[in-house]
Amino acid sequence: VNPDLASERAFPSFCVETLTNLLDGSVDKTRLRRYVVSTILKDPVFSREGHYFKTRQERYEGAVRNILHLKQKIKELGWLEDGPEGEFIYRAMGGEVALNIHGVFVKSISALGTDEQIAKWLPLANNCNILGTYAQTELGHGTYLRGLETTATFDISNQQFIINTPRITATKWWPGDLGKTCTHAMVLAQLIIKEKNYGMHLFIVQVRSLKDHSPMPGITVGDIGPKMSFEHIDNGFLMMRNIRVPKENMLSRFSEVLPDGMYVKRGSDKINYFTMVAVRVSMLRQEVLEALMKACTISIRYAAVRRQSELKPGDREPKILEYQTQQQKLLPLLATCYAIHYTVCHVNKVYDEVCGAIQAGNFDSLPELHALVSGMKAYATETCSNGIEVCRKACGGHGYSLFSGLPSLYTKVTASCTYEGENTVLHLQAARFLIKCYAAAQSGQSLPQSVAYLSSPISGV
Amino acid sequence: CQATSHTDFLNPEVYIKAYQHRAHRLIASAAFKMRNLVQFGMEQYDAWNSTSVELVKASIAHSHYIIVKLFADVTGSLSSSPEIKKLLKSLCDLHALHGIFTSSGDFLQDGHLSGHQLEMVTEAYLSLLTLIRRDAVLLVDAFDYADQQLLSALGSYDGNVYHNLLECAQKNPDNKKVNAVFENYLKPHLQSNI
Repeated sequence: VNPDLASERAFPSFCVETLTNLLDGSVDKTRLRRYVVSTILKDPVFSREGHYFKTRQERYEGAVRNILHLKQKIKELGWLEDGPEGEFIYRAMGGEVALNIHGVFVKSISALGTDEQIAKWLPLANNCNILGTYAQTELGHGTYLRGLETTATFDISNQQFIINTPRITATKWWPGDLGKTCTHAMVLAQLIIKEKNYGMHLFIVQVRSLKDHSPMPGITVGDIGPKMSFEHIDNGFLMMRNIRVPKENMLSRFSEVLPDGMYVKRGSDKINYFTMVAVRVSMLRQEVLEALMKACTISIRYAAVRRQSELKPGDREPKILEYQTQQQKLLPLLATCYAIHYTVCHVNKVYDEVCGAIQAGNFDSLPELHALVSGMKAYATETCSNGIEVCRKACGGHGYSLFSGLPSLYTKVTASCTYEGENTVLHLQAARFLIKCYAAAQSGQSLPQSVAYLSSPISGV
Repeated sequence: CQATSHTDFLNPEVYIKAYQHRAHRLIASAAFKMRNLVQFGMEQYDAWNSTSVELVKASIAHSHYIIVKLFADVTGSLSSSPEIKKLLKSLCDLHALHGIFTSSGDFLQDGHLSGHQLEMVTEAYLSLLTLIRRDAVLLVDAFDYADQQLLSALGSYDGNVYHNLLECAQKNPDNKKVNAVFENYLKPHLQSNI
């Protein structure tokens, strides 16, 4: 070990292992995480040797190979993707896996499908007999669901939906796994029955043949091209011309179209946002916090090794971590890692509670959860993205090299400022909830816990 | 704010109150502005758009308040070792005071903090940098990332930065053979100059 780094560890003021256990949640969880991580890192199929020299195609192929090998391995080892090991698998893989949005496809069916739909589609999806994506964003439309143009018109005569992307701006754009991989898409479309629009609903649409992977008739599908990062993911586009899907392909746990064309709604309109909320919750740790933690690890270790310039006249070059300006760059970010870690734990806890309530038919807490997650996603992604860039610059010229690991972390996490809801839009969604709560407080109503402070008097406004 | 010395700002109650006040004020102020605009005849949607910059700021302030409060609550109720409790409390202080230091205008605006108190915040904040610096490497070690996960020549556990960088560069397949550019472009040019 480099003596400059060894000296930092020579006289610890606390037990590092205990802190690691605390971050993981328990000694057992640390043990399990290390077991999962080491099992994956030891597997030569998952080797990331030469990672920074790979082409976009090599990264994509590797990611597909990784996920299929991983699924096989999980089965062999008796792990459960939604069990205790599942939590650590993605971390161990460093995100270098395809079919991430296939997971969203599965989650949508589980959360929004009827028991019959779950029974039909989940086994197929879980066995990778079909590969799904989640097609919401359009070329001309993003987070604002009511602005989406894709239509699903119910044809009573043969009990089918006719799905169309009527204009260029309606072309589904960005979904991961859509470009080259998936066979099915969870399409978000405006439900139209007898010329009346009933708003956004989810429809399962087959986009590619299961035999030869060619696009289905009426489907135009492909990859959207090179991006700033996520070289291993095939983000795609999708155009649909009069695609007919059976009535059973509309996810109907919370709303249903009866054979005579009558529309039955159960639950809240906000349920359409639920999948997005779920994805935002999971990305907070996997994509955002982990990236800042890695960037801080890299830049702080480097700052304890790199020596530069002269602090005390005549002395040797000091470690750059001795400079107050360097501390000012890196140490608040280190503190932010811990702050966001505990926030993510809290958000997950609230999410689990609200999920349980929704399953029991209680939607009361959904607006609070939606606002909390929107605000936190926007705040955390912005903070982590900016923070990693600070870490990169704190490493001087070497931070600009891909070998530092920092450009990859930065370009990957900076994407999260716009995917799953552009941050300004999300802050405005959170603000709408806050303003409603403020108005409710002014009229003497009680408020949810997270905004209870708005009930107290304030001076100076 | 009743703080009279820089050490008062190491009391979570003091900075939580400051964050809460800031969020509350920004939300109330945006709501007040919107109501006024509507009362003076503006459509609700126009009033919303005209207030949207303040609304975003209010959401940021609210989110940050939640983060600081959660962090302080957790560090206050931890049953870990005293050293770790103290360290996490210092990290919480640092996170909170850094936020005040970098967004000082928000905290000063309606006089919740005075200019003199901001100087106290700065003093407390800078003293925390020195304090945390001692444990900085150990605090990132606790994240427990293997080198194969970091994929970084600069951040490996052994700190052999320069060796790693050189090794990475030498692994570049381009360095193992004469580049085709020589044959295609450089060679004719170089020969013509002999």
